[in-house]
Amino acid sequence: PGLLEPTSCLIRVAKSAPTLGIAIEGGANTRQPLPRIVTIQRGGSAHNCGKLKVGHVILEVNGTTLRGKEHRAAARIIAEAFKAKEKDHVDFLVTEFN
Amino acid sequence: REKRLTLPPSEITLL
Repeated sequence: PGLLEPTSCLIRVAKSAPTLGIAIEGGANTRQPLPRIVTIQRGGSAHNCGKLKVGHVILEVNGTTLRGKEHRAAARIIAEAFKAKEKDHVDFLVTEFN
Repeated sequence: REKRLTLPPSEITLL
């Protein structure tokens, strides 16, 4: 899953800070159908990782697709992946192709 | 393109 996306890239974000530190916009039934990163906060786990970029569109989180998910559902999936104690990282499948 | 224009903008959530 996701591997058919020609320009997609798997990025592992270690939970190195208390917050993930990204802002997202978009979701099903909006002009931006998949969540797009609009801000990366300095000092957050995403910033510390150094690979997530503003403009990345998030296709999957820990293998769960965000396709068809409305904004709040997508945000909840990301928040719960970061909160879950079973893993010390979150895997994002992202693309720069919008 | 016309369809895009009819879709609403999204809210932004900080995570």
